[in-house]
Amino acid sequence: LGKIIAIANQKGGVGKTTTAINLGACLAAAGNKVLLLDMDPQANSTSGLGIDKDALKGCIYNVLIEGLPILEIRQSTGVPNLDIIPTSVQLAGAEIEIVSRFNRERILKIAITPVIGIYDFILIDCPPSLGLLTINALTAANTLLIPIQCEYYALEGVVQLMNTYNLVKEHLNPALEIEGVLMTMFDARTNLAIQVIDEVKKHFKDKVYKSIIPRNVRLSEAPSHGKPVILYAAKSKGAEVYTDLAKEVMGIE
Amino acid sequence: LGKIIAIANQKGGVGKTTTAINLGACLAAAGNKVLLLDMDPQANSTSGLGIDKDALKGCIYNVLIEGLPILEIRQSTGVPNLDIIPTSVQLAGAEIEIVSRFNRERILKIAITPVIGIYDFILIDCPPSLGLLTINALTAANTLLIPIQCEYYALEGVVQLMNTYNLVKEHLNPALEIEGVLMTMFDARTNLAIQVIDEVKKHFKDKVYKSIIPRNVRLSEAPSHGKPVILYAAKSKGAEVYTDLAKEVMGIE
Ligand SMILES: Nc1ncnc2c1ncn2[C@@H]1O[C@H](COP(=O)(O)OP(=O)(O)OP(=O)(O)O)[C@@H](O)[C@H]1O
Ligand SMILES: Nc1ncnc2c1ncn2[C@@H]1O[C@H](COP(=O)(O)OP(=O)(O)OP(=O)(O)O)[C@@H](O)[C@H]1O
Ligand SMILES: [Mg+2]
Ligand SMILES: [Mg+2]
Repeated sequence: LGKIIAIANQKGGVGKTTTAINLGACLAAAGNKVLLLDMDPQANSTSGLGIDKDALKGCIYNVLIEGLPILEIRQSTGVPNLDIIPTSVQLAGAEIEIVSRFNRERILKIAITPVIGIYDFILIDCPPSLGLLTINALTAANTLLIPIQCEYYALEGVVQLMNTYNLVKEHLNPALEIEGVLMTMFDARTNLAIQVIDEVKKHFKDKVYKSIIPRNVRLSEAPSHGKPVILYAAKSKGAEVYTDLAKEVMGIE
Repeated sequence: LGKIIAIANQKGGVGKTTTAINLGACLAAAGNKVLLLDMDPQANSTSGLGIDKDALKGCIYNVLIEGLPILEIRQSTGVPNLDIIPTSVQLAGAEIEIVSRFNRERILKIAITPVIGIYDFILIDCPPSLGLLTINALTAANTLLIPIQCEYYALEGVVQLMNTYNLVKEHLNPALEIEGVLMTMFDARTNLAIQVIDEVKKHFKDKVYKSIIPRNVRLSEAPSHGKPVILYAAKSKGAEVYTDLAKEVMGIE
């Protein structure tokens, strides 16, 4: 019970938030109790699910910096079985505030203890960096899910990400494993995409999900309606493939 | 002489590196002497221009942390009139190393003094964050160029970016101005793109460039050949629009 999956890649715009929201919603639609934890100061997971940032009871910043109990800020989303720990722009200041704290890498791991028993899956949406917020997420997580765009720059950063993964595994969280590698924004019109997938498969072998997320305009429109794609455009290719991905993550495929 | 333009937006994947490389190359093709400064530990500007990261004389990390003179690591690219200050993964450790240094926000401003007189334009490619690397870039720069993707999440982060711009302008660099706002990855097939452009124009008025960068597969292929798009696919829409943008930045349009 309570598998904690960090969704991380320091390369920007690769589909971390889109995966957190839509994988979360598809896992919830399959009957799992799912918690989405927004660890990115941009708060895109929070706004992509239509949560009003000005009406929050509190956010993850208050939990990490002021010790507010995490259950006090947990709230429901418009999606049954999917709750969220929201974030706000205040989180941008957290990294500098915790850099000289005792046990600074384990603050999140300790803070989320009260919710672990309640959910089947806890997904952590990380910011595009390998700083202390992402380190906290990797230290609290059981596994790491890596979205990789089918683009040239996508491969550049993977070595750095794996270095950080190995450091966390060695010193902070020996149980950390790779959940899987998800290819995103696949555009069949370009050869480059196929080359990138081949390269990633050479590196990660059977860790690469069979589900490949295509570039699909419904996925980029859904957050402007505050909904995951399975509620915004259920028949779209984006909804279909994220549903397949959820089956792979549940071990059904 | 020597206009320093920081290209920044903490939202990931909006086209900062693509703009740094291609605007840089188009300004160079028009006869300007241009320097590209890669301040992103992912080193995408460095690899996107085909620079071998293992054959570097040094990188910006050595300049910022060890005081190596910046002219010692400056190198040419395959593009006439375009030089680069390369970066490597070492830079990822710089932010934590400089957080408690005296004058930590002005380290880059002091370090780049020797090159200011040599170039007509110095473009700084920033990482997807508002941490000390981006703050150093904003403190060293004359102006800020903001790439914004024509997508829903793009608007979310602009307020945070403008807060940081105002803080830097008030306390560190009173001369800092907005160079312009560049709409990127425009996909005419979706209404959302038009809505985002309208919204951005309401906010930034005449600071929004007339040139709107379309989503164009040649732009994403060019870096895998180590070339800017004007050398990789000179007749493409991507090459055409970045050439127009360079004219606007030079004040010719
Ligand atoms: N498969 C897809 N097809 C089309 N658009 C997509 C797809 N996946 C994501 N997008 C869009 O691309 C942009 C980047 O995706 P997203 O914000 O999820 O990436 P991210 O990795 O979370 O970014 P950041 O690094 O800023 O956190 C968003 O505007 C999103 O709506
Ligand atoms: N107009 C465009 N059309 C198609 N692809 C593009 C365009 N602009 C950029 N890209 C591609 O989209 C991806 C993101 O662009 P880029 O890396 O320039 O963004 P960035 O803001 O520098 O990202 P980061 O936040 O990680 O630094 C890259 O793979 C790039 O090749
Ligand atoms: Mg995100
Ligand atoms: Mg970049």
